[in-house]
Amino acid sequence: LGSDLTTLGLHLNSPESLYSTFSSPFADSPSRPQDIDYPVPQEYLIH
Amino acid sequence: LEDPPGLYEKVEYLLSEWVRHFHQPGLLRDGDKIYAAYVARLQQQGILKNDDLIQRFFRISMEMCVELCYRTLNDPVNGGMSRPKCYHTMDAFVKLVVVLVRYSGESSNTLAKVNLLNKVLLTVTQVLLADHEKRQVEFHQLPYHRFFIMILNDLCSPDPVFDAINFPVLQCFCTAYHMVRPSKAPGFAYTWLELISHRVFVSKLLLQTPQQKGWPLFHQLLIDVFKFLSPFLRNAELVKPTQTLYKGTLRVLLVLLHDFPEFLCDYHFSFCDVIPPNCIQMRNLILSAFPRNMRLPDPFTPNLKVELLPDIQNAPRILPAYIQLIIPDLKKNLDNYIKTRAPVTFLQELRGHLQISSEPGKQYNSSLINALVLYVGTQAIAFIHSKSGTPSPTTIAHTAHMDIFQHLVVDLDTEGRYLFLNAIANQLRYPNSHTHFFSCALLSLFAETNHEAIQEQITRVLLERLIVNRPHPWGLLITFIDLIKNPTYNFWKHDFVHCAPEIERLFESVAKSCM
Amino acid sequence: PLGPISLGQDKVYQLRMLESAYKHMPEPSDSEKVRPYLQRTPYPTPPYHPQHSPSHMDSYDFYQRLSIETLFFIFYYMEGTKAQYMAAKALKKLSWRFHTKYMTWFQRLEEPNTITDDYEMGTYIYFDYEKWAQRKKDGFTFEYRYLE
Repeated sequence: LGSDLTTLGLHLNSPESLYSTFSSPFADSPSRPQDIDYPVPQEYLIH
Repeated sequence: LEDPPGLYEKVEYLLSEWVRHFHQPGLLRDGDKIYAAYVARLQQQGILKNDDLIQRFFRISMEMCVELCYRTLNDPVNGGMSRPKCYHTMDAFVKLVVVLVRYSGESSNTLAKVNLLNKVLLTVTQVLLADHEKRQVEFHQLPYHRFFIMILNDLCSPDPVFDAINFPVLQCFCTAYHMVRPSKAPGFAYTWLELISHRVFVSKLLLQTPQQKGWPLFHQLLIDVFKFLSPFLRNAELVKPTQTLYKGTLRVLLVLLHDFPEFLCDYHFSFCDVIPPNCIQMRNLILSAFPRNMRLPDPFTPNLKVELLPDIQNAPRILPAYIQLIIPDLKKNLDNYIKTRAPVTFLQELRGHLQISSEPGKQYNSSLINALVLYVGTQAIAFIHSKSGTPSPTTIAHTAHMDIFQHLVVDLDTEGRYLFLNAIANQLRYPNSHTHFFSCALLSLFAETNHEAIQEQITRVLLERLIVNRPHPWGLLITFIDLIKNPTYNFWKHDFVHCAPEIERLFESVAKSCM
Repeated sequence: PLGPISLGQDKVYQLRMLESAYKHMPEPSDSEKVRPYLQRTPYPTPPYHPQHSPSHMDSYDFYQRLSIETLFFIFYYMEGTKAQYMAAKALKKLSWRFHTKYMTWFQRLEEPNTITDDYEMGTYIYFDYEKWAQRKKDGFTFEYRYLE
């Protein structure tokens, strides 16, 4: 059951934490900033 | 009990009215007014009169949202638009729950809010389990996924009311997630893993909750997924669906290894207890965790003096408590033997306690073996420290503790010995007193025995952990390096090292990487 | 030496349910608020276009080096996300200021001719979201109380 864990799409040597951009156990790449819901000031919710 | 006549229609009317409110522009601006008016409406309709009606209201509402989801997903007309349509109603329902939780009771009455949330989450889990049972392979995770993730996002967003009930909210979610764990709702397993590893959930539970109060809750959820996967992993040939869940679990563990290694360090024992022994890489991943403030010396450093390392004396934290896994009667006799090194019959009866069947592959209580090994080891360390010594082949020799290990390594059959040696190897982690003692113990067993088969099996147990892809625990590396380099063990003289050309090449390549 | 074990009835059932769930895996959009303005699934671009986002793209430094129009695009089209937040930070760093009453961004063109505790009267450029262009506004009163 061994595999190369560096190919799972996680930046394992990242100095930043991984959980904050972890998008899914089934995704091959981290979340992009535009994918992450964020508590922006109400005024920014223009629409 | 049946719903009171007319309740279904009333809920349907009220819910559709709410969905309209939710999607009208200006909700952001006039939200509070709209919420207050709607809650008054629910009161006037008698929906909030008592717990039973509240529960029915949420169950019927959730069932309606779920039904709508199934109809939308199954309607070919919707095609790619079916998901946003499902979100449309579910997001509104989630907002209604959040509003009711937020406004239930006085703003200071946190208990009322938490109780209501708990009631709703448990109602939703019951709807999920009933749906899972009814629809079987037609079950679809989408409506429940949307519900849980959106309500978690709302309740964890910065808000003074919700900030005050953060931990109880997380406890409600952990209770609900445990109720729909993969072994209870396998059709929900992928979403379940996605929910428990969601960035908001993980950071709230493992990072932002003070005194690590969230760690035991998250530990339980990981145990749930390991227990579900274990029988499939044991057979190694994974079908694609299982392999996908396994790979997903590896990703979650890699995030924990990178961001929360101390969590894996503390709970390694109970995780390794449920991960099947042949699942070597996943177990190595957990055993490779070490505290972030620790700097590991390069295991390949020539003449590395392990006993002089600053952290080597420190006992690692082992959570949760494992000693209760040793049946009281056995523990009493065990303590007695450790104290008096008698009677010899204790050793002879030991295997009988560990063996639970004669069916190959299932003969032994591996949890008991793991607990016994760890317990005897901790007692040995305490004994050595009481003599102001440090573990070494000489200080551990001829003690009650090593009597037990030496007896087991000879008395057990191949299967039992494999579990026993794995229990020892599972303690070879980062520099701490357990790693040090168990490394000495394993090498001592290798040196003291005159059964080549035992030496071969010890080598196999170490080797199979080394030849899988990284990561490899530090304690495993220093033990194997000592085994092949230290002339005491006469490693290269053994026939099994040269039993086949590829094995010989394998050892040489490992030895070369070690040198 | 443990060898395989036969799966019990319950595990066979669980595997069957897992296989059916595998046919409709969760999608990224299931976990995110509805994005009214940008489709969630990346549009299939020709292979010679960069297929993966640059690894440091969630860094503040990356946003600072984007063009003004790009920052405004991110701010207005990626509403409620971390990208919008980072774009707003970068715009402020480039001395743009968001006016909550007019819901748009302003930048002072020169020293205002009137400054009081509540407002600054002067010439500004602002970002006209409808026209998607920067426009000049003479004699505009920038009220402080509407600043976020």
